[in-house]
Amino acid sequence: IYKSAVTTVVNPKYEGK
Amino acid sequence: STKSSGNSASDTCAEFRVKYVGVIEKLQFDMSRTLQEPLDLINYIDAAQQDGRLPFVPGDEDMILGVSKYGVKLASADQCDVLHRHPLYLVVRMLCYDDGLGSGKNLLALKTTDTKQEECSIWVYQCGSSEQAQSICKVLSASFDCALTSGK
Repeated sequence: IYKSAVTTVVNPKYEGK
Repeated sequence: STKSSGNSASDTCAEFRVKYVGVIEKLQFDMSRTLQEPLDLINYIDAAQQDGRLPFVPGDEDMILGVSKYGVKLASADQCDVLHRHPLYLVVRMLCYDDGLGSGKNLLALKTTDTKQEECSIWVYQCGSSEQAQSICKVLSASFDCALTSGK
């Protein structure tokens, strides 16, 4: 049901965590 | 309504009118590693709402979410008291997505950690539209960039 845009902003300090 | 004081992105403190849904606290950090994929986090929040750890509907009180290079702050509408203060260096990620109920409202899932990075919390807010959610993401992203460049 979550068809529309999903936006994520990641803190570079935690990239990949 | 977005009101940002200051001109350059570095000292912008953008304010957004949001509602507070709830928080899932004390997630073990390695447990939260399984919540990296957006859909996993959305499903986790959905499950938390199903089993009552998170409400489906936020409180009806409007609040002000302030986003700046210092972090994310939630204040009452009259800004007399600050309810949540998330320093930027403890903000891991923010996820915005449509709440799926057809009203166009967006949920904001803010993942924060503690200084020892042992536990995480997921703070869930609701904003009125995806446009507003996008601007919140832009300001947060600019704040991360600004902290990164001035951090060294």
